[in-house]
Amino acid sequence: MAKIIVVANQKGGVGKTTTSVNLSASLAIAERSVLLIDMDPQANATSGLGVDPRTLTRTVYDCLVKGAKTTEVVLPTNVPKLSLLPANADLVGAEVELVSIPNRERILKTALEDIRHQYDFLIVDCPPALGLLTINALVAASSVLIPVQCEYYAMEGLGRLMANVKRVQDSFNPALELEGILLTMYDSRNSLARQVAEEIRGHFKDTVYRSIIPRNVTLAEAPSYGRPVMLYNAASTGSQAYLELAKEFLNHGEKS
Amino acid sequence: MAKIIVVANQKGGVGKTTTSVNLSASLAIAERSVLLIDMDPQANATSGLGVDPRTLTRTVYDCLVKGAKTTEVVLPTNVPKLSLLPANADLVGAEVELVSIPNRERILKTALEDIRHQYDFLIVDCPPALGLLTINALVAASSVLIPVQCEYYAMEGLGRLMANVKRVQDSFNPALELEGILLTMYDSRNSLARQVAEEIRGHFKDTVYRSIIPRNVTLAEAPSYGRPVMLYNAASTGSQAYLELAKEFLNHGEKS
Ligand SMILES: Nc1ncnc2c1ncn2[C@@H]1O[C@H](COP(=O)(O)OP(=O)(O)OP(=O)(O)O)[C@@H](O)[C@H]1O
Ligand SMILES: Nc1ncnc2c1ncn2[C@@H]1O[C@H](COP(=O)(O)OP(=O)(O)OP(=O)(O)O)[C@@H](O)[C@H]1O
Ligand SMILES: [Mg+2]
Ligand SMILES: [Mg+2]
Repeated sequence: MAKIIVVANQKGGVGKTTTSVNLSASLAIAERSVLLIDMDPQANATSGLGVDPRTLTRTVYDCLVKGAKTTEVVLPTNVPKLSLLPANADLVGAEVELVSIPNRERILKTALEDIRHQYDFLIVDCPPALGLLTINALVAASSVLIPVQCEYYAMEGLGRLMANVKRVQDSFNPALELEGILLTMYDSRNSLARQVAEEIRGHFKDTVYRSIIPRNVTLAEAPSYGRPVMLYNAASTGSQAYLELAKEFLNHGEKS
Repeated sequence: MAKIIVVANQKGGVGKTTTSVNLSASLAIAERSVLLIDMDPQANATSGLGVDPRTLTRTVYDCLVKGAKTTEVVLPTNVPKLSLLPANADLVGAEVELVSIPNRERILKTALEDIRHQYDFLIVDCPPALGLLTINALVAASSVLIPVQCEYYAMEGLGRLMANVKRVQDSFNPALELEGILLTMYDSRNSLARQVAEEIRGHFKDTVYRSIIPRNVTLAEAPSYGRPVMLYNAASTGSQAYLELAKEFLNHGEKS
């Protein structure tokens, strides 16, 4: 399998990290072997799985810039069958350091060659930008999953993101597919969320997952305990929604 | 006066644009003359004030990279005494193009020389990153206002942001001050928000504004009408909160 799914959106705070962490954990719970790759200098996916970024001596930065083997940097997590290629603040430097390296868009793709076949899925969390870190992820990817908050600014940015995905397909990675668009932080009581969801479904049709992630406080609480939401409060609507998403993701053909 | 206030936080979705737009509008309503500068390629502040970024032939990008005069690019808005230096997607190119220009950190500061004295306040909205666009804003700034969502990941990133502000103070702009830390999207019913707010106040003491911005749907609805919240629903708690913030901001000495 060894499918690489990149979770990206240049709009900030739309649920990229929350989706990366909880989809990865849900897939691991469904007995798939998963590697979560944190490509964001904020290192939220790393701390969301209980690893303190400040204690790390080697991270994905070393694999990108210092030639370290990914197999030597990967860590186990508190979820069986889920491993982590962690990040820390060093990654900020990579944006600038990668600019002058030849083939700078393909550095992550090359770094993952020696490790990708050990996993069924590799999930990559991206920073809120379309810079070299996100480009590297899209060039390495089999597909891209786009979380979109059901709000105006997030919807507005979707067109630009799709144009950038197409540019990566045309110049670097013709095999890159759209895995799906995921509606997040959906509050059914609020008419703005309903309107935005309708507009996105109207426009992007069956590339939008049937599963919707509701606004649910357990999804915001779980990271402070360093756990995916299934290990924090498995019965919550947030946890159930990500488990549903994982089912739909695995049965790809079922997407609405 | 001609004070330049930068609204920055590398964490995505914490309310930088919402604060930039609504604080600027509140200050204009209080009879100050204000220029809002959109330094984010997403151009959310531009569309939040009713200007379609795709219709623009000249933006802040031209002032940074093509030497255009800011006075020729500034636009009026639907709020008296509030003007806008708009952005569009061209700004994505600036991150890479500025890298090779000498004095690349001071480009915005120089570009604003000829215009800053026409305004009491210049408010700069930043992208969710600590790249060259945000650095340019911090180097040009008199002070930095930091919105922080009352959630775990946003709190976690605060330390790194403060370290970066200090680095800009040490190397480029010793006069840069902290204007204040603003708690946003606060939901008093939710214990996580209360805990995070207490922790941030405990740590950052009286640099945290007394005014708190509640989670309020009118703040998310107003941008889809291209208006600051005061012109969309002046009586809402979201609108009242930003008017309160403007009062506290103007009476600087009153901060808790
Ligand atoms: N469905 C949800 N319900 C409630 N809170 C959520 C939900 N999804 C995410 N959150 C919270 O909202 C905030 C933003 O989510 P998250 O950090 O995952 O977004 P992001 O896109 O990764 O942000 P960034 O652009 O900074 O990387 C976080 O504090 C998170 O805990
Ligand atoms: N107090 C609030 N209550 C409810 N919704 C809010 C509030 N503040 C902001 N929002 C909404 O939350 C989303 C994120 O806010 P905003 O875009 O202002 O954050 P940002 O920090 O500028 O994001 P980015 O990192 O992408 O630039 C937007 O859809 C906005 O309309
Ligand atoms: Mg994130
Ligand atoms: Mg913004």
